[in-house]
Amino acid sequence: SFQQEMLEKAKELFQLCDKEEKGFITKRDMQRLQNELPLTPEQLEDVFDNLDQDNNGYLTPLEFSMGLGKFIGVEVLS
Amino acid sequence: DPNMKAGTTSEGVLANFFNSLLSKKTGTP
Repeated sequence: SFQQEMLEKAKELFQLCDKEEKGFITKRDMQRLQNELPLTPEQLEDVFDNLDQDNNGYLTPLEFSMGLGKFIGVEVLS
Repeated sequence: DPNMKAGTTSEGVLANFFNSLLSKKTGTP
């Protein structure tokens, strides 16, 4: 299904951020992406805060997927 | 305005982020 496809895509994108394969993304991981993405550290921090819904300082694959879903306009149910 | 403050356009930044990641994914296998 489309949702399944999106979750797969989210997983791939998640792995681009989680280079050490920790299973979560920290703000530091995010800021490291400034070398690869055309975003400023402030923007990356903004993205992180936006995705970190429970404000625990870690982005889980689910939070990441939900962020991608919000971006694409699809609700991803847990 | 190039001096856009982070936080004012969260959704735009989010879109920019995901678009960049997506193009990175497809651009460099």
